Amino acid sequence: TVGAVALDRDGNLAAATSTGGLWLKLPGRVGDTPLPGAGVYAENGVVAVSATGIGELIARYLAAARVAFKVKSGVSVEQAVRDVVHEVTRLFSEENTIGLIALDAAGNIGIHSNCEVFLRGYTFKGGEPRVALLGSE
Amino acid sequence: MLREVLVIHGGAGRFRPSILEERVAIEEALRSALYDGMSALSSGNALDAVEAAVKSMEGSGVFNAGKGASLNLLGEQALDASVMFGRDLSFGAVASLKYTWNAVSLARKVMERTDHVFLVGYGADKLAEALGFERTPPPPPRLLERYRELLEKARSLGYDLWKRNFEIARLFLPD
Repeated sequence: TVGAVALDRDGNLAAATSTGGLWLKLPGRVGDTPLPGAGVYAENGVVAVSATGIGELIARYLAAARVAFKVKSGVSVEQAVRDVVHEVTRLFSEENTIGLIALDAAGNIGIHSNCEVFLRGYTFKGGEPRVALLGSE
Repeated sequence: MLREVLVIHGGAGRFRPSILEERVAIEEALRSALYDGMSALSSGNALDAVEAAVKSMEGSGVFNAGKGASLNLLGEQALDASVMFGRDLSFGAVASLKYTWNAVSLARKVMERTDHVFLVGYGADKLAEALGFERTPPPPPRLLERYRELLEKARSLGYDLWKRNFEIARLFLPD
């Protein structure tokens, strides 16, 4: 799965997610990626979110919507993604199941996962692009 | 207050040694996605930026999306994608798409050119064809090799492949 979240000069937020899904998935299987509030969400003034991981769990938990609810209630975007990852890990008692990237209306970034591998990157106007592969990096 | 910010991901999951062997290619593909996304952000809006960044990763063949997508039980690439614009909560998505590798741009067309928010399977394929999208190329040999390997492993473990697939996913947890 791949995804992106962005904030533009006019304060608009957007999110996109795209995937091949799980290896050997049943034909017709759809996970969280195309579901608003699960693998993707964007609302001006609040947050943009993109998710990756085991789609069945992310869809059942509505991970992106929960990040948005938390940010809307005043939690920082960094803390909101951390909380949702921890909740998914605890509820489904499984590591290596979710990665989240998020961006709030002020341009603050939230990136967190419970995975050994989390391919990710960010950049901003006038800044240097940064990338990382392992969850521990 | 920061403006013109872009964050991307290329997937998450369990560690496999091959990740370190592919590090250079993965980092390069992430950087070009950031570059394409930021170019779109400086000339357009946030929606242009996320589409450009994700399209770059779909086209790279490096990630589990687009040309590099994993194969389903029948050895097919079936893609899901979505876009959402915070300005008016507009949304577009496709699922079980086979016609084109560029799923994210088709999802945006669903949002901007149809009365719907979600097209799946045959309907998504027909829209891609009608709008002249580029066809998905055949999966590269490395994906076919991995497919055969995983299928063999699942069979050797005696899994009924048409039933509890999540147990299989748990085994491999790839993304």
